[in-house]
Amino acid sequence: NDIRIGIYGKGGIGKSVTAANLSAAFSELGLKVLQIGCDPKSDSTRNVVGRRIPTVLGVLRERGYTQEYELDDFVFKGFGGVTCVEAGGPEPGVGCAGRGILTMVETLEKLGLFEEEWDVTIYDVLGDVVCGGFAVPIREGYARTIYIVTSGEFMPLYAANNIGIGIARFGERGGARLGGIIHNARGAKDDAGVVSEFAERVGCTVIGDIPRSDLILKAETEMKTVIEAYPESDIAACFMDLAAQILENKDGVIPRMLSDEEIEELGKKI
Amino acid sequence: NDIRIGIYGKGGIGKSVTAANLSAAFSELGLKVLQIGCDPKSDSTRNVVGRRIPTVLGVLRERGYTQEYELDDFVFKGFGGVTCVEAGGPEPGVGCAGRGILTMVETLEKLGLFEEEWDVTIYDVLGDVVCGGFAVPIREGYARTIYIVTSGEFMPLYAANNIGIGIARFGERGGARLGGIIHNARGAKDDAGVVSEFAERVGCTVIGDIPRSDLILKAETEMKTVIEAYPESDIAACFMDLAAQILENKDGVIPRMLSDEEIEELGKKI
Ligand SMILES: Nc1ncnc2c1ncn2[C@@H]1O[C@H](COP(=O)(O)OP(=O)(O)O)[C@@H](O)[C@H]1O
Ligand SMILES: Nc1ncnc2c1ncn2[C@@H]1O[C@H](COP(=O)(O)OP(=O)(O)O)[C@@H](O)[C@H]1O
Ligand code: SF4
Ligand SMILES: [Mg+2]
Ligand SMILES: [Mg+2]
Repeated sequence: NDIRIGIYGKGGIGKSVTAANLSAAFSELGLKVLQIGCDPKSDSTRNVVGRRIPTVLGVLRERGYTQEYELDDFVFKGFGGVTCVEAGGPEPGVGCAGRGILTMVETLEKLGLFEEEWDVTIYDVLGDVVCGGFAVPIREGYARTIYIVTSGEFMPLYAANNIGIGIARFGERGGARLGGIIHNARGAKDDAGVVSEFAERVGCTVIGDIPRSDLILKAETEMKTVIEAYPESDIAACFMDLAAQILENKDGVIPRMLSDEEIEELGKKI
Repeated sequence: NDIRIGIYGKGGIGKSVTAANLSAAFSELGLKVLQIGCDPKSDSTRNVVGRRIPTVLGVLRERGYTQEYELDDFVFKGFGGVTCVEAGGPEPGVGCAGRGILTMVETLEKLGLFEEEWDVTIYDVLGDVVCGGFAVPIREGYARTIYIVTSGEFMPLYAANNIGIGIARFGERGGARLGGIIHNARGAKDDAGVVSEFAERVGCTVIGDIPRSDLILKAETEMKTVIEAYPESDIAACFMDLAAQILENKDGVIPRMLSDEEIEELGKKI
């Protein structure tokens, strides 16, 4: 299948919840899944593996950059056989925050991880800034299709717009395209209409609506996805649907993002 | 006086509300204030000047990097005579997101802005990543004392911890010190106790508590601070107090920040 997706969005918006549950959902559909955490917070795969795994950057820092390594040093299996990697990040203030991603793709390329026959590869990437290592999955085409997670609040939409600007910049030169918006209604003050309008104006659709769910938080305390912990629940069904939508989605676009004035106008409607 | 402070924190946490209202408060105390916006969102000074001012990077991009410029091309006066500058940022994906800050300090140094006799200089800086240009106010000592804005929620505290790690790294080699935590209770689910515990464990105090206030939002729609729009209000008094606290605060510390495990433990208490 070789479907390669990137999940981007503002910090705390729900990328890792989305990525981990999508990985679990894809594995339930019998697919071979690789999930790659690209946030220095390095907790993307925690609820798939059931614990925090060592990060690529962490292993290299601790055991040395010039050691002989194998894939097993960096790659761990979790629920449903999903294969998991975390890039990690440098100490704050030490060079580029996205450096972990650059180091990781280099390391995994050498060890042949990308040559294996993955049905789905999911990159879970910090989206507060779209530069340095964080732009790599978009720019270098590691991800073919980007899904931006947002709520109907101004700051996440502003971040979503910036991510789209990055996609529009790289998309034509072999970079990724925008597959759609994932609406994650995290809290009380959420305007779904504004999210739909945003998607429409940039030229894509809202491919999924994730409601606020206490089961997500409950499963999180058990270090599980809802697919694993509450497979019969509505929220699990929601992620299974989103997974199916993503598998069928052939519409990657080069989005036409909003100007500063336009995104502010949109923010006023909230 | 030459008090030089940096306001850092997660995107959307309330840095610009804090910085703008502090600038206005300091000017009410008769001080000569310079406010410098270091967030690519470039709206830090909007409520002081009453409109979005051109950014340094924006002016250079539009009119050319090698033109002859004067301070008036980049620097604008607002409420109470507060002098305002916005760094701006590059297009997402075009190099380092913090590049605007590097370009700005270079440009303003050449034009002698820092040689003027400021009583207070306030840097309002993006804190989602602590790297590249965003680390400059801390690392190069442009700011002497950093105040971190946070709420009692996990993501802002996680960002606060990362900012503190950056300060701890640079603080000893001529960089800035941590002056304290500013608690901005943005929303419903806010745990003030956790903010106090965080401050205590890293070795500083909560220097101010800003309650959620609709007047902040009302003043914002008029592009004003509450100091200007509602000077008799409790929230205006709150910022006047915070300004006084900051003026008296001589305790900059090199903080001892929390490890990943420790910040997660703290997060579980919320
Ligand atoms: N739909 C939702 N319902 C309830 N809680 C959610 C939802 N989406 C996210 N959360 C919670 O918000 C927090 C941040 O989510 P996370 O996926 O870690 O964000 P990110 O990876 O974007 O930084 C987590 O504690 C998560 O459980
Ligand atoms: N104490 C508060 N009460 C009400 N609204 C607030 C408060 N603090 C911040 N806000 C609102 O939150 C939004 C983000 O604040 P802002 O200062 O722009 O964040 P930052 O500069 O950290 O990105 C603004 O719309 C602001 O009016
Ligand atoms: S490129 Fe982005 S992540 Fe890297 S140093 Fe600059 S701001 Fe930080
Ligand atoms: Mg995450
Ligand atoms: Mg701001």
